[in-house]
Amino acid sequence: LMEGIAKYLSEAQWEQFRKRYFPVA
Amino acid sequence: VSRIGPIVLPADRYYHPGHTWAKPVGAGEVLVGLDAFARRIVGDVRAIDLPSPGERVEQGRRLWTLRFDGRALDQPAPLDGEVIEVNEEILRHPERLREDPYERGWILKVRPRDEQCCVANLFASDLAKKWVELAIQDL
Repeated sequence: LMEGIAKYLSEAQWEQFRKRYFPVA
Repeated sequence: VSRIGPIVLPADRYYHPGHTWAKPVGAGEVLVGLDAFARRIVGDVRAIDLPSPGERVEQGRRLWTLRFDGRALDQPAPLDGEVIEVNEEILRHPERLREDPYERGWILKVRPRDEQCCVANLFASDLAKKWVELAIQDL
C-alpha cells in the first residue's frame, strides 16, 4: 500500500473511500 | 499481532471500523490512537484538531481531524467517555505518528463511560485485519 496514498486519489475517489472506510456518524 | 505487509495491528487493543483504537491501561483509563492503516493512508500528519480534557466523546462520532497535504480526515471515537489527557508531544509533533502510532503515538486518554469499555462494536485485531484487507483491495 503506497505511503500517503490519499493525496494521489482524485477528490471524488477520496470522498468515496473516506465515507466507506472512515465512517463518522 | 496481525500483519498486512507493513501494516501491523497489535492484539492488545480494540479497533473501531473508522481506524481508531482503544487500549485499556488501568483503572478507568483507556488510551486512544489511530491505526497503522490510517497512518499509512494519510502519510505525514501536519496537524491534529483535538478535543480538550473534560470534553465528552461518543463512539462513532468525530473525535479528531487529521490534517495532511491539503486534505483532512475525521476519525471517530472508539468508545463513549470523557477526555482526561492529550498527548502533548504528538500534538506538537504529529509527524511522529509515522514512527509509532501505537505506543508513543497515543493521542488521547479517555475515561470510559462504563465498565464494558472496548467490547461493544469494536474489532479484535484479527477482524480489524480483514477490514483493512478489504479496504486495500478497494484501493
